[in-house]
Amino acid sequence: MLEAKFEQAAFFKKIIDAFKDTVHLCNFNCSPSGITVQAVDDSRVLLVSLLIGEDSFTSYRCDHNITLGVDLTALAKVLKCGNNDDTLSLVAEDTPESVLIVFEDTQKDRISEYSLKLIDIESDFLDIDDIEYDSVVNLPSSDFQKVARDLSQLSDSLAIVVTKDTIKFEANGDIGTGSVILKPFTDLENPQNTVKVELNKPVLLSFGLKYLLDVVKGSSLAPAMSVKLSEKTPALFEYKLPSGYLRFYLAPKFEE
Amino acid sequence: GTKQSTLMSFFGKK
Repeated sequence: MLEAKFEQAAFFKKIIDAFKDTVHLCNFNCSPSGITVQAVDDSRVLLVSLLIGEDSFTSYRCDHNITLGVDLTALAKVLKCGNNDDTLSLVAEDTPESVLIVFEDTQKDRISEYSLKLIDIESDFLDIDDIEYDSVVNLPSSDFQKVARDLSQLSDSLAIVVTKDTIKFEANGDIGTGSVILKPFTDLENPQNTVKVELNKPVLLSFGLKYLLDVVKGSSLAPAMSVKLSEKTPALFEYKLPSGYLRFYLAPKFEE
Repeated sequence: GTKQSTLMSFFGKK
């Protein structure tokens, strides 16, 4: 049996909104330590890896591993029915055909219940662990979101060049070129504004901006993010949750 | 021009 209660429905809504445009069907793997999702987009270029640790919930109970196969478009419709400040509970039997989503407004004594049909989803689980990265950049999520949105006006590719003391983003398109340079910067009062570069080797990689525009939807989850890069390797974009994370793995583009 | 790679060329199935 699964009984997982979020203090605020807004938190779960934000998580789902951050990747429902990337993948449409996915398995929520519920275990005693929390809920995980791994899913790849239809073009097999972008992978979503989510961990909602048990500490993310005000109460969490899951005795056995339970898989919830969810149509995210359908889930998003149900999530719209709850208010942001409601508590949200997910309830499911051990081999469920549906998941119960319960919103409670504790001040008004109002309870709304929705039952969402589950589906069988066959998906490959990719071995994404144990990658070593040449370069790790920490930066404000909003900065990266702005760079991706601005430079997507110019090109469908974004080059990311990391050296010891700069991160350079470049786009080169039919109407012209654009570049944004960020330099390491420490803000002790507002650590989320800090820009930090850890570098073993300089890196130059190119990515499809259409995918990066999906990645930056994670910005609403965390004020800061990290970008991990290695030559000729998928990049890892990570938004940390209070207990867990939302990670995107994005395959690079290559010169032909 | 550039070519988009896929994740399958980097990651094996578990």
